Amino acid sequence: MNIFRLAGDMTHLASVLVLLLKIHTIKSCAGISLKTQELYALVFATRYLDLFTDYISLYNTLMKLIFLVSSFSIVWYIRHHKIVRRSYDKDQDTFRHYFLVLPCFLLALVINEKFTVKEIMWTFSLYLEAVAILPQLVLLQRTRNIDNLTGQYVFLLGAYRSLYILNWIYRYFTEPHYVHWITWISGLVQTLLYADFFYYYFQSWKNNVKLELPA
Amino acid sequence: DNPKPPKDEL
Repeated sequence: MNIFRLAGDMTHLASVLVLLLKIHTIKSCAGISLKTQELYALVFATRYLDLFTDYISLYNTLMKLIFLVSSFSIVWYIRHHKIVRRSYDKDQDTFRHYFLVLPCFLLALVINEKFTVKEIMWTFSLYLEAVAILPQLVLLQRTRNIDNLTGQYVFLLGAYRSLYILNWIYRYFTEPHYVHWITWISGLVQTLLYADFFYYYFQSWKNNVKLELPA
Repeated sequence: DNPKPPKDEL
């Protein structure tokens, strides 16, 4: 495992922990899109089916379990926790799941490496992860006013994606036969979706002012 | 034939 991959996994883990910390300590999920969190839970549930069939390493298995448990816990908190759920802004978080889930599934049926259930689910999870942040970005745009933790959460997710791209470049030059078109293209699309947010995040950081997105 | 590397990413 190279340094970019490890740093990518760690920022991904940090993003989830920041979110859980916010929900658990402040007992608030204000500004967090439940739609995005449900999509991530679906992403992990469909991608990590190989937990039952392949063993890669203890690290790999543990991280997969952490992402599965944390994503479902976050969804549970927002939906069912008696205090947290009151801070959920249902009227602003209106993105429809199926606008993203259905096209991703159809695309996975057509463009995949192998026409098997496991492979199609894995491909679907990659396509869905690429666009799962959209409800969150729409919510940020609508509410405009972003608290620090929510801003950091999205920033860490973007950092994780950028580091994964560096990881692929590194692996491409150091490992034989390392070519993964589906992973690369969907990963690139996913990272580009953060570009706009990153721009405003860095502006606010540079000028030392609160992050606010333009209407 | 190139062997496919295992899917070791998360």
